[in-house]
Amino acid sequence: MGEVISIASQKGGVGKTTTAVNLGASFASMGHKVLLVDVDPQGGIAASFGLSRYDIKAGTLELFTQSVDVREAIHETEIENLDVIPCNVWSDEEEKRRLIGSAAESRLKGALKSIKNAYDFIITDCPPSLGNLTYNALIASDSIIVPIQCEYYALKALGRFLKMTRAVKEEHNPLLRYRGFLLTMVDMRSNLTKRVIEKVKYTLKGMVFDTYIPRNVRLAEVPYYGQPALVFDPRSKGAKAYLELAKEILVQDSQL
Amino acid sequence: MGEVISIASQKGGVGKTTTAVNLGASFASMGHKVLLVDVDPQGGIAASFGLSRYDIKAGTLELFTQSVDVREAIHETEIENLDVIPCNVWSDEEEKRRLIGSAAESRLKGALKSIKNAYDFIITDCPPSLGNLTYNALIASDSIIVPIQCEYYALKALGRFLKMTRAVKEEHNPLLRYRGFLLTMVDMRSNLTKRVIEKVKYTLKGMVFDTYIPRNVRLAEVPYYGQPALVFDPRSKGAKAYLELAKEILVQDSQL
Ligand SMILES: Nc1ncnc2c1ncn2[C@@H]1O[C@H](COP(=O)(O)OP(=O)(O)OP(=O)(O)O)[C@@H](O)[C@H]1O
Ligand SMILES: Nc1ncnc2c1ncn2[C@@H]1O[C@H](COP(=O)(O)OP(=O)(O)OP(=O)(O)O)[C@@H](O)[C@H]1O
Ligand SMILES: [Mg+2]
Ligand SMILES: [Mg+2]
Repeated sequence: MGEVISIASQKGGVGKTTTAVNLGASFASMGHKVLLVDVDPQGGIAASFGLSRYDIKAGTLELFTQSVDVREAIHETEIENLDVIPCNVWSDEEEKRRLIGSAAESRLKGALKSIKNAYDFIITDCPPSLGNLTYNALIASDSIIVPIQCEYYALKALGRFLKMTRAVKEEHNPLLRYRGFLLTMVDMRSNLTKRVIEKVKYTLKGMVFDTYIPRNVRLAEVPYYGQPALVFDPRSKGAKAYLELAKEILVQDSQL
Repeated sequence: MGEVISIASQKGGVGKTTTAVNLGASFASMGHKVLLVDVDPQGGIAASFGLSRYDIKAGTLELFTQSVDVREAIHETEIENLDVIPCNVWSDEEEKRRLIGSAAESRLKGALKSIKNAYDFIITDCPPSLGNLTYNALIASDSIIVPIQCEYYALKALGRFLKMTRAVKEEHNPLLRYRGFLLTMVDMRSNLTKRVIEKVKYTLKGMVFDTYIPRNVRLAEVPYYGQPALVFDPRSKGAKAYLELAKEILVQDSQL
C-alpha cells in the first residue's frame, strides 16, 4: 500500500526539492518503487532529471485538469524503481496557473488514487507557498516531511506553517501525520546553526529526525548533472545522509 | 518623486527579504526616506525589525482591503528615515489569504499612490511565487531588483521568471524596468558559484550589478537581532556590500 509523503514548507529555499529527489532515489536504490510528483510550477523535479519542456508529454497539469489517464503523465528515469510526474504548468503561463490554482482542493488526491498501490512511496515536492497547490498535496498525503534550514527566518516561519497543517488535518485529512522534521544545510561549525538547532529540537520535541543533511556541494550539483547525488557521487556526504534518512524512515515503520 | 522597487523572484530562499531590509537600511543611512512594504505572508520584514503580531495595528492586509488610511499601516523603526508596512496576513489564516489573493491586481498601486511622494524609495519584499501578491507588487512598481542565488535551481528558474515579468510589463505596467540582477550568497571559493555566475552574466549581459553580496553570517543574524546588519555590525562584509549596492543604484540614476 503506497504511502504519499509531501515535502512541504512555505519558507523558500530550505531543501524541499533536494529532499524529494535524493530521498526518492535512496528509497529506489533499496528496492522500493517510488513516484515523485512535482506540484511546484518552478519545475525542480524536471531540472533534477534533465527533463526539458520538450521531453514532457503530460504532467501535473493533466493531473489537475484530469484530461488524460494519470499513467500518461508518468515518466521513467534512468534509475530503476524511480518514476516522476514533472510539473508542466510553467509559472509564466498565467492561464494554466489559474486553471490549477482554482481546481478543487482534493483534485490531486483523486488523480493519484488509481496508482497509489503501484508504488511504495509517492513523494510530492511542494512550492514555497500555502496556496491551492500545497493544499492539494497535503489533502492527498498520508504524511509530511518538513525540511528546516537552520536559520532564523526559517525558524520564525515554522509556527505559522504548523498552524496551517493542523487546519488541513482537522478540516480535510484527519489521517495526515508528520513523518518528521528534517534539518537541512547543516554546518556544525556555525554557532548560528547550532543555536537554531537547539531551538528547533526544543520546540518540536522528538519530531526531528536523528539524521540531518549537511551542507554539501554535491547536492547543489544535482540539477547540473540531471541526476540525484547517489548516482553521480554515491560516496558524498550528501548522498549518504539521504540514504541514512531513508533507512531511518523505514525503521520508523517497523517499530510502529 | 518616490521610486517603487520590487525585490522579486519566484525561487525561494535567494535573499529577497535580506535584500529589501539591508538595501532599505543602506539608503536610509545615506539620508534617503525609505518605506519597506512586506507583500509576503511569511512576514520577513516584521521578523527583521523585531515586530511581533501584537505590535502591528495595521499592515498589508489593510492596504489590500482598503479598510484604513495607508498612513495607519506605517510603522516607524529605530532607524531614522526608515519606515515599514509589515505583512499582517498570516499565512495560516486562510480567510485573510483568500481575501488578498482575490483583490484586484492594481490594488497595491492604488493604496501606495497617496504616499509615494513622501518617500525617496518604497521597496516591496515579494513572496516566492507568481501569484496575485507578486502581480500586485510588480504592477505598483517602477522597477525590479531580482536577487539570484548562484546555484543551478535558481539559474533554471530564471528564464520563466523573466517571461512573466515581461508579460506584466506588456499587459499592465509599460514603464516597469529592471533596476538590475543581484548576485547573492556568493562564495568565490566555490567552483559551482563561479560557473553559475559566468552563465548568469552571459545570459543577462550588462544587467547584473557590479556589486555582489558575499555569503556572510551577519546577514543571517538580522532576524535574531531584529535589526539590519548595518546597525549591529556596520563593518561586516554583508553590511558593506549592501551599502555599495545602494551607492551603485544611486550612481545609475545620476548617469541616466
Ligand atoms: N544540503 C545541501 N547542501 C548544499 N546545497 C543544498 C543543500 N540542500 C539544498 N541545497 C541547495 O540550496 C538551494 C535550495 O534548495 P532547494 O531548491 O532544494 O530548496 P526548496 O525548498 O525546494 O526551494 P523552493 O522554496 O524554491 O522550492 C538549491 O540551490 C540547492 O541546490
Ligand atoms: N548573503 C547572505 N549570507 C548569508 N546568509 C544569507 C545571505 N542572504 C540571505 N541569507 C540567509 O539565507 C536565507 C534565505 O534568505 P531570505 O530569507 O532573505 O531569502 P528570500 O528569497 O526572502 O526567501 P523566501 O523565498 O522564503 O522569501 C535566510 O536564512 C537568510 O538569513
Ligand atoms: Mg523546490
Ligand atoms: Mg523572503
